[in-house]
Parts: sequence; structure tokens; C-alpha cells
Amino acid sequence: DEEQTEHDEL
Amino acid sequence: MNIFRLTGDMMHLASILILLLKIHTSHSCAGISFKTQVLYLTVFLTRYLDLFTNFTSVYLTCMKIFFIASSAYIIYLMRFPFKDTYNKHLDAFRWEFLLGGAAVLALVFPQKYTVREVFWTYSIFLEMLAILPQLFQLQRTGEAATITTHYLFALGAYRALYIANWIYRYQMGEHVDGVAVLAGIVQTALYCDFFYIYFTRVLRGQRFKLP
Repeated sequence: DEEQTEHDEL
Repeated sequence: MNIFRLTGDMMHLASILILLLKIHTSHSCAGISFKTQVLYLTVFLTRYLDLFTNFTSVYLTCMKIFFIASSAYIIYLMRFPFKDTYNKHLDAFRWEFLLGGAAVLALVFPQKYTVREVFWTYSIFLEMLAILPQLFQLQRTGEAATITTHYLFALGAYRALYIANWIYRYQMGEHVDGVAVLAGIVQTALYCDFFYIYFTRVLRGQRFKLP
């Protein structure tokens, strides 16, 4: 199952 | 969220508001690079592909919408109501290289080969270089209106604060994106000459003028 990379900056 | 990151985001927000103020008060977009503004809109559109599919916080969603909408609005202002004040001969940077170069880097350095990750990486590398047409125009003109320099200072300060943010995050053991940090350092370095003149002239009440 592919997990999305979390980009928490703008 | 730390103080450096929050202040950085606020400087980014401020830079756009200053630019809008400049255009509206002077009824002119003279001194502003249309190419840089188009590049920023491209950066926001490719980075925020997840805007409606991946909700993280009200803060992020609102900021993303603001950045996309305001940069589209600036392009509209430059293209339509204030078109006559735009000098395309001064805005002569060959931006094809930036669009192409960022695409190559995005295909080489994504963390994963998914559409979203490749576009995200593209946006990071494009933002790294997006200010170049603006700085090139400044170089050509040799001087700038004070309010335009405040716009550029706020934009540069946003980048510099993001570096402080990453150092803080790293020390706190939080996740830090290698690609974003590398591109961010290059991007901030591009402002060095500008910062020097801004601090030594503009902040002392003198006009921004290249030596």
C-alpha cells in the first residue's frame, strides 16, 4: 500500500 | 509549527500584500517581472495539487488558497488593467531554462515516482530559481522603487526564516525534507547581493541603486 509523503510546509 | 516557520509564512504573506499595495497605489507594475509572477503561480499550482484531497489544517488550506488566488490576481493585474505600465524589454530573462531545468531536476530527485511527488519536487526547484527574472530586471534597470525593494526584502526574509525553521526542526528531531532544504539554501543565497544593498542603502533612507 502506497503511503503519501507528508509535506507540511507551504 | 515553530516561530521561525510562522514568521516566515507571515513574511511571505506580507510580501504579496506589499506587491499588491505597490501596484494599486502607483497604478503601475513597472519594475515587476511578469515572468517571476507566472513562475510563482506555477510553483503554487504544482505544489498544492493536494489542496482538495488531503486536508491537514485550516491554516495550510487557507494559506494555499491565498497564495494561488493572489498570484493569479497579480498576473491578471499585470496582464490587463496595468498592461501599459509593463516593459517587456526589461523582463528579458530566458525563463525557458528555468522551466526546463526544474523539470529535469524533478525527474531526477523525487522521493517517489508518483505524479504528486514529481510535481512537488518540480515546484521546489522552480521556486528555487523563480526570483531570477525579477533580479535580472533589477540588475538591468539599476534601481528600484522603495516599495518594490520592501516586497523583495519580505520575500527574501521568508526564505531565510525557513532555513532557521529547518535548523530548529532538525534539532527537535522532526522530519526535514532534504530536497527542500538544499533548494531553499540556494534560493536564499540568490538574495545576498540584494540584501546587502537593502541594508546599506534603503534602510538608511536612500534610494535603491546599484553601484
